[in-house]
Amino acid sequence: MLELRLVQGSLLKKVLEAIKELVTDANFDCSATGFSLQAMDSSHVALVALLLRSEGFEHYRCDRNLSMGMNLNNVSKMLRCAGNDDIITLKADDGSDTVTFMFESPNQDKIADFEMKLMDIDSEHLGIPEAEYHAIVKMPSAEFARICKDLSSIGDTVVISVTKEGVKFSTRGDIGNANIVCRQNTTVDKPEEATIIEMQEPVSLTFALRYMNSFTKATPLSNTVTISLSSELPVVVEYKVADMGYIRFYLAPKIED
Amino acid sequence: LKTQSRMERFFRCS
Repeated sequence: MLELRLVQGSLLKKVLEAIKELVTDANFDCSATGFSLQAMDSSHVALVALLLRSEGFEHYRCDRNLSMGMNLNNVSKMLRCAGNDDIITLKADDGSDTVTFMFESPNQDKIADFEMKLMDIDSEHLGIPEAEYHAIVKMPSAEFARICKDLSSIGDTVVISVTKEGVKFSTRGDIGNANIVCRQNTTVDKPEEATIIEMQEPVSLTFALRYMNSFTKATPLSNTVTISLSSELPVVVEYKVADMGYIRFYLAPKIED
Repeated sequence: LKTQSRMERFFRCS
């Protein structure tokens, strides 16, 4: 028996919108720790890891570990039927091949349930080791989204370079090239507007902008984004999901042929 | 700079 009640149902709606472009089908795993997902895009160069900790739910019942295969486009269709203020409850019985999404309006005058078929998904689970990153940049998520969008009108790849001067996003294409430098800036009115750069050593890596733009679909989840870079490792682009968890996107760097 | 490695190159399968 599985029963997860999330008062801030809009978080789940936003999570789905953040990952459905990158991943088509995925297993959602439920355990005592929480509700999680790990999935790769079809070409296996990007990976998304989601964790919503059990403490973040108003009610969390998971009698035994459960893996539920879902088509994310179909989940998104279901969740789009929930109002932004609705309380969302996920329910599944042991051995069932369906999951039920229950939507309650804030004043309890409307209750809907949507049952969705589960699917068998054969997915490989990668062990992601804890890594020391050469540079960690925390910046406003809207600023990062704007940079990725702007640069993708010029080129296909972005070089992200972190030095003691700041973080530089560069691209080049047929019509020309572009460089955007963001300097560390902690003298702002609100902490979420700050750009904070922690650098152990300079790092410069190249990534496909198509994927970066896809990651920025998570922007509505958090005012800030954290970008962790290390040479020879995938970049980690992390958005916090309120105080209950995170979405982490991993992207392999472009390498020399 | 052309190809990207797949995730399996970086992270072990468990």
